Amino acid sequence: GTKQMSLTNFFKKK
Amino acid sequence: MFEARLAQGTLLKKVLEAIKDLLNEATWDCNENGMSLQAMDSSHVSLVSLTLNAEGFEPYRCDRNCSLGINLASMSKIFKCASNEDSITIKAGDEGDTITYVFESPNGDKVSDYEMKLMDIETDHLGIPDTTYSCVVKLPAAEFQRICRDLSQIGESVTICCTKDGVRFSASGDLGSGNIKLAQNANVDKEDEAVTIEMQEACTLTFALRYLNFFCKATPLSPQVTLSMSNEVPLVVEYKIGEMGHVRYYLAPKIED
Repeated sequence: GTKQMSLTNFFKKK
Repeated sequence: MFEARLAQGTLLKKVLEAIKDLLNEATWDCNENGMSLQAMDSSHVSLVSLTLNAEGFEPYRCDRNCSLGINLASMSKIFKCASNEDSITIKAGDEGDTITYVFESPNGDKVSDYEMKLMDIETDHLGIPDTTYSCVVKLPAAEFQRICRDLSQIGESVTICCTKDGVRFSASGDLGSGNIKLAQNANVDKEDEAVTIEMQEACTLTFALRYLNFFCKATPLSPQVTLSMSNEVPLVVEYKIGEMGHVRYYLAPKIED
């Protein structure tokens, strides 16, 4: 199966 | 004092339709360069980044930077009260907790104003790194919308595979599977109907169709959509907003467990 990644895995909070 | 008038108010109506189903509320950041908005959906899977340049408005006045926290469903409801031909003016005072929208018919015979409460919104801005993408696909926005809609009949996810020969969209589910292949056709008579692929390296990525279908609400804004992809990073789906800006959607991929 596939797992939905979160955007915060890629982009850091400013 | 903030005041921005857009003669072609229908563009703002379309912008609202393009974001209101994905975001409940968002902060519009206004400065001398224009209006912008960055917000993630509630599940933090996708992000909307929207820019409207000051040059697109006439007049545009922003005496000091301001952040306008807005319930987008309410803003969309009010914008439905504007006719497609109307100009739309957005006004906010320096210390006010309200925003005013003025809709004016082309001949000026009918002027409507609506006032709306502003909200306090806590926002986390994300730093989006400058990325050179392996594959950049441009295709007609209506075609992309059709593909997302059709493959939603088959499954919850779409796998996008981009090579120099073309781009393939695939979905599978309980009833079976489907594939849609588009070849590059930069030589068509009408620029808006072209499919073009700039590729450094082939890539294959899987995304939730639910979000892509939300992004496709921006289709009326632009004849073409741009998909930027690299393996294992978020997809960027970009629509131009006339000559005045763009809406970009970022979507985190689905990864094999």
